[in-house]
Amino acid sequence: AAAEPRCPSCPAGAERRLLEEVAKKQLLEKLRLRDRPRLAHAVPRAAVARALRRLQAGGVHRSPGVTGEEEEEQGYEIISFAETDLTSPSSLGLQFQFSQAQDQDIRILQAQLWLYLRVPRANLTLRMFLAGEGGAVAGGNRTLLGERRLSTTGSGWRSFSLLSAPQSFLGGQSRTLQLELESRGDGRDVTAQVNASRSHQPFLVAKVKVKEPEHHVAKR
Amino acid sequence: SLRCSQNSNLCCRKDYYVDFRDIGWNDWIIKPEGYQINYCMGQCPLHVAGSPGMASSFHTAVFNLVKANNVQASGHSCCVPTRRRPLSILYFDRNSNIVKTDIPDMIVDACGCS
Repeated sequence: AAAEPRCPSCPAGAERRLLEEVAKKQLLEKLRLRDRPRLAHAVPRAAVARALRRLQAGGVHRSPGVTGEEEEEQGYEIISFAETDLTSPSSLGLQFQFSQAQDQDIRILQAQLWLYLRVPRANLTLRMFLAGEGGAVAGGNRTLLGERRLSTTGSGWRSFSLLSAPQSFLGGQSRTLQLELESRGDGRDVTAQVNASRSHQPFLVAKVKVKEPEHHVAKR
Repeated sequence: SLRCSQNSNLCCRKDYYVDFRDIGWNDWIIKPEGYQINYCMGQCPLHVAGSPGMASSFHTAVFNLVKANNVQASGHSCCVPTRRRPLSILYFDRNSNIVKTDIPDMIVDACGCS
């Protein structure tokens, strides 16, 4: 290969390209990805920065490397931004997409939903449901995950624990949460209270451990 | 453990930094900007079998075996990683979720002769 004129101490072009290919292969293999992700849509940098601050603020322990009895499990911290579904005024659908492989055994250590809420008056009740498979929320096909009395008025980010969600919550490819804000018939609906614009996109922060079914750790 | 230099062909650690911008992966890998893809290379003549990077007692044990059994160059010792560390990485997955994890044993820190 032609020598690289710009950097005499750099390894020759061929070696450089070989090492870069090795690096790509090594990263994809260790992250268990078939190919590099092609982003479906860009995430606003402000939203990324805010979510990372929440991830750190959550007393996040460093996702462990391979140590002791955790040898068989890999720790991940995941931030997932919701696509909002405003079909019905009385409730707000939040759709999350996950990319875990079906056969992975996932243990949720912590999961929190972050919403930017504008609460016009005190003592509104926010209910959170997990929709059934396929996002169906009609009738009884949903599970109440929790409800919270919003005692303070005003706007701001609030977090809601999702630990009551079933362990399979992150296992599926796509998950829909449904939020209902109790309104005393004055027509104010949840979509007026939850700011789901791009700059205030609701997001979920989770810490999980994943065990690979065929994961054999070479014991030395 | 030795770092490779021009005038030695003994077992050593060769450093190489891959910048994710150079491979066009900085759009989905948020942090770090790149990583050290170091590797081990070089000769492992018998008198250094089991040397740097391993416990010196291991080297002594191997050396005594070589002397006691008058081992010729039938077998040979290899230049291998003897200490590695994890790489912490933050990246977007295909659904634009942000994932943070530590990849164990990703960066070669030291090389030695088996």
